[in-house]
Amino acid sequence: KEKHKILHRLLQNSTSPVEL
Amino acid sequence: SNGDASPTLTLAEHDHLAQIICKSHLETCQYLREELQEMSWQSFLQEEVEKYQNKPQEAMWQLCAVKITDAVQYVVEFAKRIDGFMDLCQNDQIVLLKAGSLEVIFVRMCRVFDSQNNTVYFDGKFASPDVFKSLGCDDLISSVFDFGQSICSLQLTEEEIALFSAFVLLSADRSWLREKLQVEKLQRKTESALQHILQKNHRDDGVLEKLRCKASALRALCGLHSEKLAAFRTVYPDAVRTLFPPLYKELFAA
Repeated sequence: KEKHKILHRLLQNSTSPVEL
Repeated sequence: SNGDASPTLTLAEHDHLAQIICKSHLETCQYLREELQEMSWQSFLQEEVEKYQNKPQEAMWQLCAVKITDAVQYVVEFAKRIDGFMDLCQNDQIVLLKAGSLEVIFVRMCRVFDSQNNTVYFDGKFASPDVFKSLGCDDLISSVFDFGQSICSLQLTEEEIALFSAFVLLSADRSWLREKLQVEKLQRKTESALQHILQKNHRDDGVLEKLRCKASALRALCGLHSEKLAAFRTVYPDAVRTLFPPLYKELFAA
């Protein structure tokens, strides 16, 4: 998880950059 | 594989799966159809090309890393909306995205590729291979453009691009997968829906085989990208460490 923390966060995020 | 990994879907289920994947693809495309239609498909002028060519190697690498990272975020959103992807364990979600996000970007590239002029949308206009000269990896760039030409020649519909992207992303033979069978099951369902759509669109029998070949070409392309990045990193370790987006490093330079 530590090694892929950004990817982990993007996968957890319910709000997509597309919606933003 | 066991019986569970060979799903048999009805025609209605195929259509439904194809519809969901196509919707996910359209919702997460960096450029919408309407935007693409409005784009003037304008190429860079010679002086603009020279501006890119005169950039220091590390600055051009940084610019491309930023563009790839932007595109990756849309691919992550696409993956999240594929039926069953979020039910996979998180290790496998990460493995599939690490291995497949750049491949999907190359598939999506056919939407913004002008095969007549051999240019691709980059940084606001359409760029020919010579725009990327200062990267110092002409073989990778010409392979990317060759791939663009060959995938454009298939004239895929949005639905076909969507299903092929999902098929590539759900590759069950990636290293380090923990629940291989689960991924295999999803990939087979996707392949089966892709086959159904190709038949429905009255495509030649050979198109699916051509797409399978494209999937192996994508692996070679991404392998070449990793090789070039490793070589660049040896010469400019600080540039990668300090200038490159963290997500790019996480995906490709970890």
